[in-house]
Amino acid sequence: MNIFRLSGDLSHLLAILLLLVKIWKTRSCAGISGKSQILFAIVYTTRYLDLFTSFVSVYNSFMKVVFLTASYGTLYLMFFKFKPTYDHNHDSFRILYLIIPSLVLSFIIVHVYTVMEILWTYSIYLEAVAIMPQLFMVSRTGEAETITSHYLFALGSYRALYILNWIYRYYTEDFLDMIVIIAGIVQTILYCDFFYLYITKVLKGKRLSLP
Amino acid sequence: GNPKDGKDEL
Repeated sequence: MNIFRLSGDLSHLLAILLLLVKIWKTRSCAGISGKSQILFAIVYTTRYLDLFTSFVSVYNSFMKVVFLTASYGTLYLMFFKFKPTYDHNHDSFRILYLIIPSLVLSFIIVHVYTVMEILWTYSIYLEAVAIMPQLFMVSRTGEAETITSHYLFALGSYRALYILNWIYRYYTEDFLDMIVIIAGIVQTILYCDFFYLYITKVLKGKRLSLP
Repeated sequence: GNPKDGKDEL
């Protein structure tokens, strides 16, 4: 554990909780991509199956349980409790275009051929692109609520902070996992456009709207 | 988890 990793985890946690609280408080999931949330639920489920097979620390297990619970809680709010507020017309990204290639890639580029390892690798590849339906939705509607922008910023910052963590771990522990590092860089690059808009608009008190 | 692999991360 180092400061970059911890900041990344807290940023990730903040993002997930921010989204849950926003939906709960406003009684609405307008502007949120249900498809991205489905992908994140798949990501957490396939990655955190190791809750049952390996124990790292109380911190790790606790966070995994929180991420899983919050993710499925978000899906419940979006697709059951506040379903009438779900803006499915604008959530038109084809997620099979992300699910299938990630799955194929996790069979081609993987460290060890075991079920758990392939599922873990799949979760890494899928997470890298899971935000695409949400970014696509923002580009289609041309705007995002401020709280949604904060959510996206926190979620994007998490992997960027993990990159600093991997650089730190490379020098201090000789840690080098190219699968997670390359996927993490791709994931962060996808947010760059949004980061620019967030810094130039949202932080100056303006709504995030596209030209 | 082996600290040399990413499995100790979230």
